[in-house]
Amino acid sequence: NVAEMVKQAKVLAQATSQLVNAIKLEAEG
Amino acid sequence: MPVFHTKLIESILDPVAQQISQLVILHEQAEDGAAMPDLTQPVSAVAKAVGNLVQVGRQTSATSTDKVLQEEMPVALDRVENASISLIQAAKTLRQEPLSRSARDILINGARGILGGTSALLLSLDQAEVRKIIRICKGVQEYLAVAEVVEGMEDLIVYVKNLTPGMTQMVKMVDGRQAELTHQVHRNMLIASKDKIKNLLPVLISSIKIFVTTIQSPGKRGLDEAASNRLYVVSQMYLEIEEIIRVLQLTTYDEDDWN
Repeated sequence: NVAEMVKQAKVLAQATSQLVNAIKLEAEG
Repeated sequence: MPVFHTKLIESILDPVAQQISQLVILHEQAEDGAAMPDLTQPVSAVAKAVGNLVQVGRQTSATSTDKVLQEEMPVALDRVENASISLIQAAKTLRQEPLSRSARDILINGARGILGGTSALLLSLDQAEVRKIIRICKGVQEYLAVAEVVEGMEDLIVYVKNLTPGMTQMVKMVDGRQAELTHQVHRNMLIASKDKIKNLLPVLISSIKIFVTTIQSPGKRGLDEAASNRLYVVSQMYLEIEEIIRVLQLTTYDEDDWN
């Protein structure tokens, strides 16, 4: 379960990263 | 000083933490930004990932025997879930009002909430692992005290035989832990204590041997000295393990940074 949680946390971090990038692109533009 | 306590947590969260920091700066500097694009897709991806993490997290919490974990994990999961809900609401508002400043604030706070909640979640798991190491350390500490009842060579053989597996496991786990820490000072402290214990082990065995030889000798000359020497070595090892337990519980992590 711990390994699975770490895996899911990685997926969430990546999804959050993509969201932040999308917002950043607008802010930088 | 590193923000994240372990290399694993750092590898997962540091990239997104840096992006959010940059975003916060951009957001604070911006007066009236351009219209926000439709964020439905990336927000949905986050919500889906949150859903999966929460599901696994609830299972982990329910099946764990660690009471602290059972208390801490649901709080962190709620935090991640709430952040996800606020992201969905903000994205919805921005679709109708692409220039809404308050919706942007909610969006950024939501991203911070995801980061903070995930950090708390991973730290909670990490601290449960630390508690496992501490349990091993305490087991060794308890068994060290048994040295005082060893009065024969056969007892000594049994004592060493019983002490060795716990000691070996403790050293191995502490070594693995220090390698995982991002804080160099904490790593060095663990290495120093672990090395001292390893060096003290043959000294302990020798001190017990001297006590056994003395107690079995006619007249038992120097028995008090042998006993106090043995006690001194046991105390030194006990205190060094106590130091390991203290350092294991130190964290450099400050989740308030993300609030």
